[in-house]
Order: sequence, then structure tokens, then C-alpha cells
Amino acid sequence: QKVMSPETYIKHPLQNKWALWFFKNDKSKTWQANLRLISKFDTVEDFWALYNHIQLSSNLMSGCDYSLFKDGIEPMWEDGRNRRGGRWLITLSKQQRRADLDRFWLETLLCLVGEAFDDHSDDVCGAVINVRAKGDKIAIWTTDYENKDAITHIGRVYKERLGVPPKVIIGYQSHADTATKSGSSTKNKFV
Amino acid sequence: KKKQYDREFLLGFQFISASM
Repeated sequence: QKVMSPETYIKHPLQNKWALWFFKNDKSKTWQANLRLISKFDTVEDFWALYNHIQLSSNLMSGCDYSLFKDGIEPMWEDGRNRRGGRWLITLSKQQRRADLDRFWLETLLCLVGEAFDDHSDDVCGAVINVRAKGDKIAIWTTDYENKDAITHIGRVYKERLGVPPKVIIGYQSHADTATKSGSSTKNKFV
Repeated sequence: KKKQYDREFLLGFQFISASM
């Protein structure tokens, strides 16, 4: 009788359970009504089953978002785990949609589900991609804008994983500053 | 211990069926 090794039938568990959300901009509805939970997963295999099944970000209509957050954290500033948090923000030029957008987003997802930031991965709440005509954005959200060690470690690893050249500066902004900004840009807490 | 997976390991599973 053949004995199957466990590797052939046991899925690979992730450290966290994750929830993928989709936002579609419909101006007749409230912001919250436009936000839908797609699915949750907690294994490597189920992550790919979901990823392979949905549209690439570059195919989404302008105004749409994907968000991947740890189970129990809603992808909004108001959630208790986000209220004092902030984000490492990657802004992309229009030309980068073709060259970099899908690659950057997949790399972001792999950083999250693979726990790429070592012990500081605990500070990660999730990640968001905004598809916008004026320029797409990708961000990793963390839970506390005062956790300098965690934020700088996450930023360094993330920038390296994306292959962003050292001379390009990326910024970390608190959600509180983003929510209350008066102009078009938010001041960086860290770079 | 934290369950960490590097990118090559994760990418190796992209086209393995998860229909179990």
C-alpha cells in the first residue's frame, strides 16, 4: 500500500488569515456601501486560488481598489488597528501602469502573506492599491505611526523587494495627517 | 515561530491546483 507524504495533501498554512476587499466607485452609494469583502484565506494554496481567479489591477476600471487586510481589520482609517496608523505610499506614474503596477501589487501581496518583515510583520495591518486615471497608488498600512523601528524596517525591506532605486524617496504618512490634509500632498513622518 | 515564506517559495505554488 502506498503512503502519501503529508506535503502532497496538507496545504501550507500562513501565519495570518487574510481578507481581500474590493472597492468600486459608484457615486450614488456611500463609501462603505461600495466596499465589498471578496474572500478570506489562510494557506498558500488558497491565496493563489483567489489571486489567479480575479482581474489584474491594471484591468480594473479607474476608481477601483483592492485591499488585503488581516482578518478582523477593516480597510479603513476608522478601524481601531488603523486609527493611530499610517502607510508607506508608492505613487506610480501613468506610464508605470503597464510596466510596474501588477508586478508591484503581487510583490506587496507576497510580502504580506509571506511575513517578509520578520517580527515587525506584526505591525502590518494590510495593503491597498488604488487604480486612478491621474496615477495609481499602492500602500502598506501599519498600525502605529510612532513605532519608528518597525516602520523603518518595513520601509527598507519593502523598497528593496519592489526594486525601487535607492535614489527614489518613498514616504510614510499617518492616516490622521492624510485625513486632515488641506492641500494635495500629506507631509511624510518618515522617508 | 513565525511562518515566513520567501517569494520564490510562494511563487512555486502559483500554478499548483488548490482544489482539495
